[in-house]
Amino acid sequence: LATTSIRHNVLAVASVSRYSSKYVTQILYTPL
Amino acid sequence: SRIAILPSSLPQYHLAYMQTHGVAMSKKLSPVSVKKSKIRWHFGIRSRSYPLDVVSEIYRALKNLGAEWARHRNDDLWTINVRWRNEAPNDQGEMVAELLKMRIQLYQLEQNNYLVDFKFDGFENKGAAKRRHDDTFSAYPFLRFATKLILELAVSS
Amino acid sequence: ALQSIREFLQSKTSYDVLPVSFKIVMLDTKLTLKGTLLTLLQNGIISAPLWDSNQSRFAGLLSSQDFMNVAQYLIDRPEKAEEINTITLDQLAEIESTIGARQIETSRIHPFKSLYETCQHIVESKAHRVPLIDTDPETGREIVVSVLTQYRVLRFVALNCKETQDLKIPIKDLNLATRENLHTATMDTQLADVVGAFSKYGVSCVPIVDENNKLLNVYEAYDVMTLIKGNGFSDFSLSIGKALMRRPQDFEGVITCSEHDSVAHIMETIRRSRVLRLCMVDEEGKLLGLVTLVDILNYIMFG
Repeated sequence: LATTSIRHNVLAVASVSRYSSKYVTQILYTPL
Repeated sequence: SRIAILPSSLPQYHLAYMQTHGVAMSKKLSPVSVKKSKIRWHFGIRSRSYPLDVVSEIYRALKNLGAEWARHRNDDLWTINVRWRNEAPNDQGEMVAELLKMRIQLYQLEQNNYLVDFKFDGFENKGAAKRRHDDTFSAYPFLRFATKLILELAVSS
Repeated sequence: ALQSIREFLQSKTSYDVLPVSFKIVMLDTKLTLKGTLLTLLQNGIISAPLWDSNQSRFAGLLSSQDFMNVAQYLIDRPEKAEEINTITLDQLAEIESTIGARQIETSRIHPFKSLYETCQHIVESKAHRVPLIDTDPETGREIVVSVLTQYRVLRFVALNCKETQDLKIPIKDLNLATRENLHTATMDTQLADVVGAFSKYGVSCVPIVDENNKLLNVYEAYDVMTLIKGNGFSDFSLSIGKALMRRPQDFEGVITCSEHDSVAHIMETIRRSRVLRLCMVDEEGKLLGLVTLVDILNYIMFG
């Protein structure tokens, strides 16, 4: 899991996974 | 080809145009900066607390979120195997529970600087065959649980 | 050339357009509009798929059009201007139905469908972009893989189909540009009127002309979003001339073309630089019409 520092009360988390034979970094922004 | 950039549309040109029409730049009338401040990503979350305190905070947050965990091995206090029941409606609108598994591990980066890493560990569905497709899984339930856990830790700390 | 480009589009999937490694930004529907705006601008994007964490599912594709609808809603209700800090994304549907605007986009397509079929969705959709969504076979959960935009498809075609160089018919003979009922404004037009055009007619750009219809600039939906970031929803009484002074310094300028240019010329420009639309002007710089990317895509698909 990758995270960033919380800004404007928004938390961002991300994970890299394989999709077929390519790599997608899925980033989810969520309010605190 | 006559394809070109329209000179009067460039910001500097427009500011000069407005100046000639008596509108000077001011704090309220100056370019908004939308420079994409570099987003700095790092693994997991950092902590400078005492390791055992970090681990007990994690257990407390897991308990508050209704998650379960396996007893840790005696020779490894720093890895927690978690199972979290995530309920959500399927296409027919029936609530479906999926047991999401996650491995939480405490790493020491340097003296008094620790990193809590969250790792997706698949779904545990009763009797389901081993993951058939390990290349089309949705990370969103994992990201959601990780978010809830981080918010719980942020709140309790 | 058109025929072979269509065959190319039929022979590829949307998945083929994706780079080997790419990112997808998802917004939780509980985010406030203010948090959403800052997140979009921070990532340099104006659109993103929404994720409903309670339902654990895709909840629609947010685009600049939705922000224009909120701006219109707040212009009509100045007493609610502060609500941008509290309105959350899952309240958008209610706001858009209040002002009778088109709802947030929910169309989607599987990443392994043909690019031709995806282009049909792109042409028909509100924001001319379509989310690529697969399903996790084990949990039935949706995976939002990416969002394909008209620009990325046209750029993929421009980079991979040499036949685009054969599309030499001048655009005036193709009836390609939008010439009638163009929504234009002058530097003195009030910003609120331009936002009205964005919200009511679903346009994303309004050409700015002088008293002789000479093209001076354009005002885009993206400009409204950066203005809101800077000043909230308080500055809609500004004139367009003043509002344009708020435009970020890195704006690359408006691209113009003549009616003698061809689609081959336009595709070559798309291959080399970021094109959102072209303003068609005559020898004196007077506005003749707009050529949007969806006009180009329409021509390639169905022309």
